[in-house]
Amino acid sequence: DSRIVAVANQKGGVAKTTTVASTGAALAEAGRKVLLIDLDPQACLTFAMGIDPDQVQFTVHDVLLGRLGPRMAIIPTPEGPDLLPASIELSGAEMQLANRTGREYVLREALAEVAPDYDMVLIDCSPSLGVLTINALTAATELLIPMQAETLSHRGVAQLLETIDDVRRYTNRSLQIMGVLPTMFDARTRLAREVLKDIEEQYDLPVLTPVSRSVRFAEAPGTGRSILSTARRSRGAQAYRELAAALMEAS
Amino acid sequence: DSRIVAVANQKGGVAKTTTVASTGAALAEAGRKVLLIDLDPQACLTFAMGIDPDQVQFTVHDVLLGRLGPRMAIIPTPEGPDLLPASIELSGAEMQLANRTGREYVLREALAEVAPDYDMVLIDCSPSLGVLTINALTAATELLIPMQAETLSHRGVAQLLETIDDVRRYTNRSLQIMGVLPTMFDARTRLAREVLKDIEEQYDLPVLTPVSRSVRFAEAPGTGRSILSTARRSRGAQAYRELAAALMEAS
Ligand SMILES: Nc1ncnc2c1ncn2[C@@H]1O[C@H](COP(=O)(O)OP(=O)(O)OP(=O)(O)O)[C@@H](O)[C@H]1O
Ligand SMILES: Nc1ncnc2c1ncn2[C@@H]1O[C@H](COP(=O)(O)OP(=O)(O)OP(=O)(O)O)[C@@H](O)[C@H]1O
Ligand SMILES: [Mg+2]
Ligand SMILES: [Mg+2]
Repeated sequence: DSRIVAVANQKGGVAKTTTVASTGAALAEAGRKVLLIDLDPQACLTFAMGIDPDQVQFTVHDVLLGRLGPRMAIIPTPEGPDLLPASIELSGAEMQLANRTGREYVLREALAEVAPDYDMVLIDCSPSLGVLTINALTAATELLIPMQAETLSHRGVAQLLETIDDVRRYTNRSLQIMGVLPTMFDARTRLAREVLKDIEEQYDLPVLTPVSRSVRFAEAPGTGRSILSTARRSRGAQAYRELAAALMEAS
Repeated sequence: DSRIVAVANQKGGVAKTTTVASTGAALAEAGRKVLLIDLDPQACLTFAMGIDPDQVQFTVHDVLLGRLGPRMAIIPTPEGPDLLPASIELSGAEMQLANRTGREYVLREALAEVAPDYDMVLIDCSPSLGVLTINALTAATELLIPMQAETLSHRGVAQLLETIDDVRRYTNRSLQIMGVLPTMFDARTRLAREVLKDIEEQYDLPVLTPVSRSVRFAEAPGTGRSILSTARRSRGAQAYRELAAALMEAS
């Protein structure tokens, strides 16, 4: 059965894009057929996968507006996964979809025809809880929440969970929360360990194995490849291989 | 003359909120009268200044919608600066202002009456280039761009500068760019030094003294105080005192 994982957190810079790119690469490395969807007008995932968002012919924006089916916009990437790319035009989507009844379902309906072609679909969300992210949450079978073990990031989780309640009530009854993924984790800082413990106690959510902070991650996006290519045997690459394995096991 | 500094970058997690809170605290410590404006529905600045966004009576949302003047919503903070707080209702602003002619000017017009009361106004923007951020850029006398010296952050600067061109052409002819502030800077990583050099060469923009990465920053928001209170003599606190001094000198 199709598995569609929304990777969301409205707090900025918590490694959503890095998680989608690296986990996607790990799944492809393990021989799985993977589709990555860039749902951020800033198109960071698209860029990080080695694709120039300004040169792309068709994007997820065209698909959401019903101009063409997803297969026309999906492209292969050097790293391995397929990609449904974004571009800056996507910033118009909020307005364009605003008054359409069923606006939360446009991604779900578009994916219905292609998701069965893949073992796993991962969706990279922008730092907001607007209509694009709601589309991701409505289309997904499960949600993964990357977060930094820091106070400002912790605060956003409560707000995100309220949004999940609404989504489960109105647009996606069967959305599962896979869990919280602590990212850029520095185990030596007391605050990080305390925030992690808080999250475990305060929310009834699985807390996945933290991905440690590593300078190797920042090198990857500029090369258009993930850390699995730029630092193949690093702890960072290994951490995302283990996340990919955990994802596959849950099937 | 009133100085209104928009602190903006649509990339997430590049220390916009930390910069506004810390610089505001440093200006107050130096005896200046400072107003901080939270323009993010996630209300991180409000929270970081020790104010509970869910308990606030009037917010910047009410002001933008013309329900009341800014003085009714401005509150003092334990750290020193005054604050025009945000709350989650602000996420409705995008839609509510969408069809109003002159929607880019609502903040500018609201501030006209109160900005003269202050030596400096700092505006914390959300990670987006939507109508709220355009309001900040239209209201501001100058723009400060915090950024991480990493590729994904660098990419956003070009897009931001295009937005500045539009703002200068249509809504705020005299907007100055104060410069780029490298944040969370790790001078030991080669990539960080390269990205910094790239920024200097590629854009004709001042690059301010970098603020170094320090674990002391993450401790502050949870206490409702800035690093100037939680780690008074740390290098991080000193870096923001120097930025405040540079800001005041430019008057
Ligand atoms: N484990 C890590 N260690 C160190 N740096 C990391 C790690 N993971 C990601 N980064 C870096 O942190 C920065 C922010 O990551 P990323 O852009 O993936 O976050 P995001 O949540 O997608 O941000 P946004 O909210 O803007 O979409 C990037 O420069 C990335 O390379
Ligand atoms: N110099 C620094 N060293 C280490 N950590 C820092 C530094 N500056 C800020 N931080 C931490 O990095 C995280 C992100 O910072 P912050 O929330 O200020 O960024 P932002 O740009 O406002 O994010 P958003 O785009 O979500 O509004 C926070 O947890 C903050 O405490
Ligand atoms: Mg991202
Ligand atoms: Mg912020």
